[in-house]
Amino acid sequence: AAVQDNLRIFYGRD
Amino acid sequence: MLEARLQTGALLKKVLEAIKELITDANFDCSDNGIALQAMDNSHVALVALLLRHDGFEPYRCDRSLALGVNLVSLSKVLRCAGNDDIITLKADDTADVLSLTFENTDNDRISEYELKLMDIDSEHLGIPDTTYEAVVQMSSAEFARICKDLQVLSDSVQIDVTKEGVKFGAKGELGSGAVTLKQNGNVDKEEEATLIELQQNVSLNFSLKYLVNFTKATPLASRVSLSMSSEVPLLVEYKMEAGYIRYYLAPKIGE
Repeated sequence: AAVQDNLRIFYGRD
Repeated sequence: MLEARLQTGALLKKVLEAIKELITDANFDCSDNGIALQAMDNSHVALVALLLRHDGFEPYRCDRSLALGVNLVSLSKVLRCAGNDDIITLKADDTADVLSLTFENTDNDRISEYELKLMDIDSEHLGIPDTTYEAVVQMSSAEFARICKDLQVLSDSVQIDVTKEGVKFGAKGELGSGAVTLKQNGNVDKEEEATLIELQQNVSLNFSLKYLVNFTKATPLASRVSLSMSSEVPLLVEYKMEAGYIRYYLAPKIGE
């Protein structure tokens, strides 16, 4: 099974 | 203050349809560049970035940057009161506690005015760097919508494989499996339907179909869609409009 990543892992706060 | 008059009000209706199921509240960031919005869905898996450039409005006036906090369901309800051919004018003053919307019909003999209460939204703004993707697929937006809908019958997720020959969308589930392959065909007569691939290297990625199907609600905004992919980074699905864009980012599914 695959889990869904969180976008915060990829993009930091502006 | 903001004053933005949109000749084709239907555009704003379509934009709302394209985002309202993914996000509930968002700030419309108005500046002299135009109206922008960036918001993540509640689960922080998908992000919408919208830009309506100033040149898409006539006139467009925004002398001071404003963040208009809008409940998108409410705005979409109000926009349903506008006719498809209506000219829509958005106005807000610097206190930004209400958004005024005026709908004028094309005969200019029916003018309706609404005011929508605004709210303070403490939104998290992500910095998305310019990215060179390993694979960029440009294709018909209607075809992309059809593939996502069809494969959702089989599975919650889709595997997208891109090679220089084409792009393959595959799904496997309890009832069986399915795949749709589109060959690169830049020479077809109908440019709108061509599948074009720019490739640095082959990619194979898994994404949630529920989100992709949600993104395809933007199909009425553009006849083309581009899918930008690199291993282990979010997918970018972009619909370009005449004066702006709607971009969706979706985090990839990863093995447990």
